[in-house]
Amino acid sequence: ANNNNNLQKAIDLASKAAQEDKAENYEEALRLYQHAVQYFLHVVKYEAQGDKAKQSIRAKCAEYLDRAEKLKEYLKKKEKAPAKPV
Amino acid sequence: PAKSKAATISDAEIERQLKALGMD
Repeated sequence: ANNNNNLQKAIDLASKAAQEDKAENYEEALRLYQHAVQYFLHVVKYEAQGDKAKQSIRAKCAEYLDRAEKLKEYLKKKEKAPAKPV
Repeated sequence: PAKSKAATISDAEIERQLKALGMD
């Protein structure tokens, strides 16, 4: 089993999420942030990393989750409001 | 503040927030 695959996948997903975020594709960004965190969490829980590496990954997860929550709130509000740009 | 929370977050807390995100 290649231990680096999941970590690399997580990094790729997070990178894509940031791209979509920047491009204002918030639904896609939200989805990708969630997936990235899932992979990061898997790495932390099931794949051997040093303590510092783990904590660094956890901190990243916290940031992505925070951002994802904000996107989710924004999308919820957008859903409720009529789709008319101001 | 948010930064120190991020620095010390636990696996369980990450999981909790991830689940919360997944729920509509």
